[in-house]
Amino acid sequence: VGIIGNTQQQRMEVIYDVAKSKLGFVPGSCA
Amino acid sequence: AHGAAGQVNHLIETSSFLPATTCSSSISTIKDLENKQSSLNIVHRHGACSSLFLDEGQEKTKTSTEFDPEEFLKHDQMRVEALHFKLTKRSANTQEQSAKATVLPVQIGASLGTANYIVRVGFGTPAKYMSLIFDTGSDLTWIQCKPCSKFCYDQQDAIFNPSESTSYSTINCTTRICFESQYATGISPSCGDSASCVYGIQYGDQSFSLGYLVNETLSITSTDVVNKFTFGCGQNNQGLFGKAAGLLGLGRHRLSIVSQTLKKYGGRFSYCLPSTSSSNGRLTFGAQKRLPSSVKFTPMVKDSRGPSYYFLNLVGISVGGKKLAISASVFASSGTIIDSGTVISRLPRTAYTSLQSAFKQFMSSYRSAKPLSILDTCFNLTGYKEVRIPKIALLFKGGVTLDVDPSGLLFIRSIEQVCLAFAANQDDKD
Repeated sequence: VGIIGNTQQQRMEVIYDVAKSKLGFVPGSCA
Repeated sequence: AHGAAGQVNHLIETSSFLPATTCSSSISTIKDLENKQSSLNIVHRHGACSSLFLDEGQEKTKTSTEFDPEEFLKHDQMRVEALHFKLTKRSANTQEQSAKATVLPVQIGASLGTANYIVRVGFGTPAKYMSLIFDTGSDLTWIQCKPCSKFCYDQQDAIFNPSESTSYSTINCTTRICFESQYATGISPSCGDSASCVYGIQYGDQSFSLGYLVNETLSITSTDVVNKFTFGCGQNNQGLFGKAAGLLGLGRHRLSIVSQTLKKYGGRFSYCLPSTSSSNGRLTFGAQKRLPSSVKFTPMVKDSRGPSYYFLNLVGISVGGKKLAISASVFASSGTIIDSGTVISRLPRTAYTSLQSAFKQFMSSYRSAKPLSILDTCFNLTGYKEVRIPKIALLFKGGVTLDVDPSGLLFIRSIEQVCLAFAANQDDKD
């Protein structure tokens, strides 16, 4: 299985919505 | 780093590669952290900001300078191997189950390895706050508990003492939740003293926790409280947990904090990971009032090989603005998960080879350097004040293009050994 590791998740907000079964990314929002 | 939209590269000052020795956080007290509603501070447990979580008068015991990159990457590889092992085992079990419907799958052992971000939450009444490893790749939350009947490692905070809490209760070993805990831990629970539920969880690096499954009040912040939260009260805890008091499991199993707070937060949480070991991030539970217009959503996928993991569909990669010629089936055959506890992204070998080749081509004016553990695309940037590296974007199902921040492209041991922060799986089927 490929894995998106935490180094590549830096400086972007990662949003988990289990109820709506979707994952969101907000680049640049964690400055 | 600069990298305006439309440009194909990032211009990075090499001075930014040096680790900071002081915490750049604007949040300076534990009280501040505990009063932020539904939002927790995240720090790197080896970084300068982990001292934030120490009480006044305590000395910081580990600094970022003590961190050994090779050891760190070795643990990351152990975690990845454990994830692969668990998923393969689950897949094999499913096939076996369909042949023998009455046989329950026995899932001994490995869950994951070391995760590196910590958050601070409170347990009990009155709440005792402690630092936990934060992990979307596991489900069971556990902390070290007195009387530590077998073994507790040294931790920063005082070890939780159930006898000092008015809201603590044990769980009977005949209950459904006790039985189901095996799907969160990989190990069948057993009955202890007074029919208490005894859990065990072992991680990929052989670290483990063993103790009682219990209910207790969990304070996410001082004003945001979850009653009867089920977690592990560890009596025998050994391994690579650093000074953390335990682990906060954010996976998809019904025992995870996400599932246990489903009514309260609607199964929604988000995080910003610290971009350096000396800065802060945040973990927030619940929906945001207004989503930023720049948000991009991709479907979250369920996969029977690992129902606790957050699968998503990676469909392509671009380097320097050009999409690599990788067939979508390369990604589809293995699947992809997103994990807060794995450090370096792993790609199917075919995809990695293509990424490596394009990256090397773009970086051809820089000297190569020897590999660093699992990272085999490294450069010696001695003598450069600024370097240009190509933009890398991950393409997900639904037309989502995710430009990886420049801070997420390189893993830096020193200016002589700066490596592309991606690695390959053994083969495309991993």
